[in-house]
Amino acid sequence: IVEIFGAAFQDVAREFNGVFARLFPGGEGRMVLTDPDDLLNSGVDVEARPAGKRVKRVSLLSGGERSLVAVALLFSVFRARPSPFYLLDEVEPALDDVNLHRFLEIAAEFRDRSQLLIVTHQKRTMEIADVLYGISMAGEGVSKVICERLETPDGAQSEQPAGAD
Amino acid sequence: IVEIFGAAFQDVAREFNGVFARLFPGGEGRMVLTDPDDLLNSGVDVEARPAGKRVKRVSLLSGGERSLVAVALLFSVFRARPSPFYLLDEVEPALDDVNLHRFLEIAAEFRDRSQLLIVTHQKRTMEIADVLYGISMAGEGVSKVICERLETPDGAQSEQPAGAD
Amino acid sequence: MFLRRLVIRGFKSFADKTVFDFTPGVAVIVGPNGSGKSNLVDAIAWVLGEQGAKTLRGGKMEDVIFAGTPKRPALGRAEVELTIDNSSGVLPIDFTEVSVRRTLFRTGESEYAINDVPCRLLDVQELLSDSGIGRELHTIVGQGQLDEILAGRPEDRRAVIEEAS
Amino acid sequence: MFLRRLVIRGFKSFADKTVFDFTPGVAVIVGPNGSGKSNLVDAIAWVLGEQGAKTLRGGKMEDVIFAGTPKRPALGRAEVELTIDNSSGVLPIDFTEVSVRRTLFRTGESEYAINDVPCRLLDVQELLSDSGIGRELHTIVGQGQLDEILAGRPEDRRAVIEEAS
Ligand SMILES: Nc1ncnc2c1ncn2[C@@H]1O[C@H](COP(=O)(O)OP(=O)(O)OP(=O)(O)O)[C@@H](O)[C@H]1O
Ligand SMILES: Nc1ncnc2c1ncn2[C@@H]1O[C@H](COP(=O)(O)OP(=O)(O)OP(=O)(O)O)[C@@H](O)[C@H]1O
Ligand SMILES: [Mg+2]
Ligand SMILES: [Mg+2]
Repeated sequence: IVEIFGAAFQDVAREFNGVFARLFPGGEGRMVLTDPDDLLNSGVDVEARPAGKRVKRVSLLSGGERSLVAVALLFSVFRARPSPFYLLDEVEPALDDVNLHRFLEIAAEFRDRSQLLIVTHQKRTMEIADVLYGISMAGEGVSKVICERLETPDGAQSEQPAGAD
Repeated sequence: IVEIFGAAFQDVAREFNGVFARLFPGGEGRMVLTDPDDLLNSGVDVEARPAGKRVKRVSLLSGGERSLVAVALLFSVFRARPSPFYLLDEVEPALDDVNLHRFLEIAAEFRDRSQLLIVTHQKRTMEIADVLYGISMAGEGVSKVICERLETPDGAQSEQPAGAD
Repeated sequence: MFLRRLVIRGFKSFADKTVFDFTPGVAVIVGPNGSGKSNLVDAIAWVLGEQGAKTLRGGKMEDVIFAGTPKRPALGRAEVELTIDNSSGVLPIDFTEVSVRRTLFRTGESEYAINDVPCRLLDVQELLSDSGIGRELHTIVGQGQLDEILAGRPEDRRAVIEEAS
Repeated sequence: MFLRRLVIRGFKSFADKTVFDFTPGVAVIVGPNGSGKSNLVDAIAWVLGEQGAKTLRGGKMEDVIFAGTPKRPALGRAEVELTIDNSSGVLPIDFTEVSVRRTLFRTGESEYAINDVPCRLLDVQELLSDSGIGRELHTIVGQGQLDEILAGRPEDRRAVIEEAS
């Protein structure tokens, strides 16, 4: 058990270096064990220093910077120990345009490894979709869904009104 | 003391009916005392039923609906017992376009009564501004500010680079 | 392995039978506030074994059953079926497709089935445990929950890595 | 009564003296993630008497003093001065303009002044208490804090109405 965690931590921490460097160009971030001598019980902490700043404490980061660090951590776990699918419900509303673009670049890379479902209100996030599901409530408090397969690179476009049979 | 709270609660609850009706057209919302017979200790609750739905419990509302109910409550207090200024830091990221528009309509009305300072990333929110303050960190971890007085109805436009003297 | 099809009936705002056909790649889910996007996320977490009513934003588990609207009566049961593509053989079962179904009656009775064969919750949990699916693993990040991975204690972050490995 | 001018020096990321000239109406504050928008909100809450280091996202009050960056050394003190227009006579003081200043030294010493005359925190609190300003009244809603008014207990919502009246 200890070896399994140890190996997993190493892999996630290595991924974190790469993901963090892309989300915070010029910054420094790393994952650390709170008690490296006791692999059985040690907790895991995160240090994050955006470019041009000195502060490393996560609690002093801004709202958007915190979201980005949390995403970096999750994406690192996903890359080190892949799962078949991921479901993210409005994780990017606090990001500005530049950081949203960096987030989407990495999120879109999961396209080849896993299935990614993202709930969003951001137009830019819709642009990375292979398939778009529109959910509406047509006034009577009951949810309906419309599915639209977007233009895929090979040009196939189809629209099927999924939903109630 | 009891009369002061009683009168304030009545005024806020009355404002809430009006604000809620504008933010949730066709819905029903009201503020209630948890213990109307004991004005000295009673708490305050909120019931909110969006149009076409039956559920009244605030915890079952969606993320955006909850933000809108919270805003309705705050705006009602602001209208019933006005303060000289309000400072809102990214309160609207969960709202869709329709609800953002409703929020901004009421927020802009404070222009005549009080001073409203809003931090945002939403382009639509910037459009209601009389004055826009851009804050940047020009790479060295130190905040700078640029102030731009927007076109006011009488056409006066001025740009002063506020900031370090 | 990926999600192939989701059928929801009577779960929260999905009163009518609603079908989602999924494909590998990136799926983006959009819609107005309160239309049912997070209810869809809850439906997936629920069919995979989520036991906490509070995590599903309700007071008691019965709150997941369609509660009715002014135009439609409440339903007596909620049912969600998720079909997972297993052609890669990751799930320890001899089928290229695996369907997991969960039903809850207003009486409080609950039923599970794998490929239409009734089973216990434990069987579903065992089937999925080695596949890396579920909320504990942060493969499902609910609305407003992103920051929890940073705000939690170092032991909580360790648990995320342990579960994923 | 409205905010006329804010001068910040050495508070969080505002290392250099920074001046904001405010006018009545709606002011919108924009800028990239981590640029200093919420630090500006914290500066206003701080000069008005905020005592909680955690509310200011730090560990100890000293965290509000500019901590330095790779290119600039840390400063020894933080100072914020807020000038409030009092031509309507709402503040119980015989001036048409009232300036409140707060200074914190790295040694832990803290100074307050009203219109350049040194005073105690208590004097500042008394001056402002009847004017309806401050975080308790929800006239300052920090980032991520909007939902607290709904998530809190009924007694907390009562307290908001009591303070505002
Ligand atoms: N058991 C139920 N029966 C009927 N309707 C329900 C039930 N539970 C929740 N709802 C309704 O579902 C709605 C919330 O849906 P949901 O949280 O999925 O919205 P959303 O699309 O995620 O919106 P947002 O963009 O604001 O996050 C609420 O308005 C609520 O009334
Ligand atoms: N005492 C300090 N000295 C120097 N820099 C500080 C200090 N305290 C906080 N900071 C810096 O200020 C930044 C956060 O600023 P702030 O929270 O105001 O950002 P923001 O503009 O609100 O961003 P967002 O849009 O993401 O919410 C952090 O990057 C942090 O490093
Ligand atoms: Mg939602
Ligand atoms: Mg901020």
